Amino acid sequence: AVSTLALFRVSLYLRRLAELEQEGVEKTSSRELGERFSISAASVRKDLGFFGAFGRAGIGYEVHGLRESLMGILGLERTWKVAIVGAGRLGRALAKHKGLAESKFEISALLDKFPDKTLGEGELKLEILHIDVLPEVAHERDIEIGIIAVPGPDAQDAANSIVAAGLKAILNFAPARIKVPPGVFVHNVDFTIYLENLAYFVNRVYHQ
Amino acid sequence: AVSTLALFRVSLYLRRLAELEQEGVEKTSSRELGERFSISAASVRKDLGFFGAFGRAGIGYEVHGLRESLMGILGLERTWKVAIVGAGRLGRALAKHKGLAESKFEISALLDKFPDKTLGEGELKLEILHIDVLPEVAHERDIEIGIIAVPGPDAQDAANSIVAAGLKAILNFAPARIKVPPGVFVHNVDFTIYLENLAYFVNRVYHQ
Ligand SMILES: NC(=O)c1ccc[n+]([C@@H]2O[C@H](COP(=O)([O-])OP(=O)(O)OC[C@H]3O[C@@H](n4cnc5c(N)ncnc54)[C@H](O)[C@@H]3O)[C@@H](O)[C@H]2O)c1
Ligand SMILES: NC(=O)c1ccc[n+]([C@@H]2O[C@H](COP(=O)([O-])OP(=O)(O)OC[C@H]3O[C@@H](n4cnc5c(N)ncnc54)[C@H](O)[C@@H]3O)[C@@H](O)[C@H]2O)c1
Repeated sequence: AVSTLALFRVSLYLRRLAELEQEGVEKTSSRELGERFSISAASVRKDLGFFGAFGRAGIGYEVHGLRESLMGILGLERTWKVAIVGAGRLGRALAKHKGLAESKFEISALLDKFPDKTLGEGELKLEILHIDVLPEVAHERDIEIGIIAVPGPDAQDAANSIVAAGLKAILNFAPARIKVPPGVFVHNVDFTIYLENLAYFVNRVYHQ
Repeated sequence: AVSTLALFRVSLYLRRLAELEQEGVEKTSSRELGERFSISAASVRKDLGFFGAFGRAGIGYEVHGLRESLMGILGLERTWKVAIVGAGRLGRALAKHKGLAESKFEISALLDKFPDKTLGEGELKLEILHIDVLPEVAHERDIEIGIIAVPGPDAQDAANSIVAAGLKAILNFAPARIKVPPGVFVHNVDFTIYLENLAYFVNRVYHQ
């Protein structure tokens, strides 16, 4: 089975390749791709080989070609449409997040169970729709991924709405585990893992 | 050098150990610790060995003891105080995020360059302070980590405020790279990596 962690690493290599391409670099090595993340050259080669992207011994990888082929492997040659369920503070912050503009993901709908109370935000270009219209909207706009931005106790309800509308993947920001039928993929976002990462380094350097 | 990815894996093992402890399980194995994340038993043993946590051949690991020692290694026996810079949509969503309650991280201050405009939120228990008081507040409340929740163009300003106040680590949610002096640790949050992960599985199962 492909592991989530191996895919994360491929996403990291893709970001590095995008940077190299912007700098006009044409060739790179497994060492260069992994060094910023402390991933060994051997691990980089293993990851890329697993996905069928091979370099040429002694020459390394062609930046543009490798980037194209990894985009193809991850299914990123096209734009993916995303619906955000929960138009509160987080949902609206996600909808306006400029970091999405450079990605292959487009927020195509923003929905809430109380759409009237949150319509105050003039600068939001997306209309806030009632959650009950998700099935029609998902079909019309080809939406395949749902983001959950509701409080923990409402997370399962939101997941049920997303699954019922036929979406096949969920990015869950709520602090609660959700149950979904087989064939629906879920990733739970937990930023405290990054805080633990920072705490380790601060502890080691300043508190030992 | 300890790699960020190895630390992420240790954080994942810690979450698994917390679950096992809640279920009353007393012994576990490297296979059990890694299987949900598709990490091989050998990699788990290698990670834990690197940080000095060894199991006993044939018997495995003692759940409670291993959890305690990993908490110690990551510096998580105590609470870390955190300041959020930027009290807009995302900053307020982070301040109220219930997922923090179970972690070792406590939001001790919420600051903004325009604190008056955002004070409308009655239910927020944290006062929104002006960013200029971060040095005094960080000293009084022992704050060591800063979170950046400002727009991209303001991210470097926010980073400068955090560094000037003496904080040693930054979790950056803004879609912009920030420069910090040596000895200050930064982690950039990019949730599009998780969307890429989901796209890979949906593409493989439904679009091949
Ligand atoms: N994982 C992270 O990184 C992270 C960070 C910040 C906040 N959060 C979490 O995000 C969630 C949202 O936080 P917030 O501050 O935006 O809350 P909020 O109260 O401002 O917004 C929640 C919205 O969800 C709507 N809602 C509730 N149930 C719904 C349903 N079944 N269908 C559609 N809409 C529904 C509500 O009407 C409300 O508008 C919380 O669970 C919080 O813990 C996660
Ligand atoms: N990485 C992620 O997962 C993620 C998700 C959602 C949003 N975002 C990002 O989070 C940021 C905040 O988004 P938002 O929707 O909350 O924006 P917002 O406009 O609602 O809030 C930003 C706040 O920052 C304050 N601010 C600006 N410069 C400041 C400074 N130097 N010091 C202190 N305060 C300052 C503003 O006064 C404002 O209140 C954006 O950069 C957005 O792209 C990231």
